[in-house]
Amino acid sequence: ADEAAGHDEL
Amino acid sequence: MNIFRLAGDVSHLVAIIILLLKIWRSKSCAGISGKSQVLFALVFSTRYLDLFTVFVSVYNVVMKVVFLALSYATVYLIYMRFRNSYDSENDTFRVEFLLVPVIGLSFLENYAFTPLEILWTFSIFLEAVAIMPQLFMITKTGEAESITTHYLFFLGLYRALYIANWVWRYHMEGFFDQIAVVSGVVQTIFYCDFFYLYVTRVLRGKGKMSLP
Repeated sequence: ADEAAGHDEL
Repeated sequence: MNIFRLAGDVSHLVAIIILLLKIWRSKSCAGISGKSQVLFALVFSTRYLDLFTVFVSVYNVVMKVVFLALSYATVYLIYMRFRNSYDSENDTFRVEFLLVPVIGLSFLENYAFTPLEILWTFSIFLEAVAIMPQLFMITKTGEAESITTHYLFFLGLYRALYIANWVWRYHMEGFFDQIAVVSGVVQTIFYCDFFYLYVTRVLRGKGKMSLP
């Protein structure tokens, strides 16, 4: 999933 | 970045600063759950490890460093500087009842079975329940000083704004982070009861919020 490509939210 | 997420992050920062200033200026941490603050420091420590692996933006880096520094400073004040005012008899929530399920779930439900992803997922689930010791302490003492309620208000506001942020991102970017959203909704629900008490008691100028 694209979320695993680094999380941009704090 | 959107206005909801920015307002949410600012609200989160305000909450942390309100609490830290309250402890520092009153030289006391009475009524504050040290356990919740330790859990929040753990949330930031396990979530922000990506400071060393990915660069998202200057804002992202600065806020992560600030959240880590302020949360550790708060824990330091509670357990070291003003430890004689720490109310350990009332801060008795069994945090292992939170940690065990959260650890288990983060191994079961995650986006990738890698250390960083599992730790990130752990931090998401932990943040949802990290306020429980504080809310438990308030029910146990039957009251909360008004500044503590303002702290909880801004913490709840940050979560509510993040839900607005996710609605916005879903419609504008098609972005949907299921783990963060499900956990965030659960976390926000925990504040609803408090919000009701906050509005009906604290904002009516009662100063302290005393539970029925």
